[in-house]
Amino acid sequence: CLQPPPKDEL
Amino acid sequence: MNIFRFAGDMTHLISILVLLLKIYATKSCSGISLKTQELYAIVFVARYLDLFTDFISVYNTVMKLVFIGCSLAIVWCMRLHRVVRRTYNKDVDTFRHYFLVLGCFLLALFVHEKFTFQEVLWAFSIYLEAVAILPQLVLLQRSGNVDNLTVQYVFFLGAYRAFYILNWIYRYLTEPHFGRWIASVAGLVQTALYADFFYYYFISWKNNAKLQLPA
Repeated sequence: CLQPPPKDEL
Repeated sequence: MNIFRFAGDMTHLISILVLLLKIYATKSCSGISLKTQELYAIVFVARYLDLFTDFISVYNTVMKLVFIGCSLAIVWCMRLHRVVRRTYNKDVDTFRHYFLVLGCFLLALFVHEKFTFQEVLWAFSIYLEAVAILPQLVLLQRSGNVDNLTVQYVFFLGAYRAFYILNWIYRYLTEPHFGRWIASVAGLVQTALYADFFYYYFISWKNNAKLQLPA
């Protein structure tokens, strides 16, 4: 399954 | 990046700088909960594990280093600085914060985006941040009137997550497949915990009086 999107928030 | 998130990050940064200013200027941490500061240090270390694996942007990396550095510096200051640590009144900072750590970790084991080491710790850091302010709010209520910088610190700390809620609404409306439910729900809980503080903060500001939280 697709990797969750990278956490771009602090 | 949107204006709400940038405003949130700057408000968060200001809250940390206000706290550092208070400790540095007054050489005192009276009215500050060491337990809340320890919880924040855990939050940042657990959340920013991807610091060296996922490069998002210079801004992202620099801010992570600043948040981790400042939170550890504040804990170090309150525990070990020969002058400051004597002003820490541990007999009023008695919240059992280890239960918060355990509870959030257990919750993260069951509710997360993906069952991987990094994702579980990320969810843990989100849940822990939502409740990390509790020892500080309890201490504020116990210590009656506190100095202005401490009040400003808590105010900015509460305001930053409110900006993030606007950011999540904005991203949900503008980005397809954007869903940060864990962070959004925890952020709502976090901001709600400040609700009564914000109410008494507004009353004290309107009456131009010192903040008085009901004991």
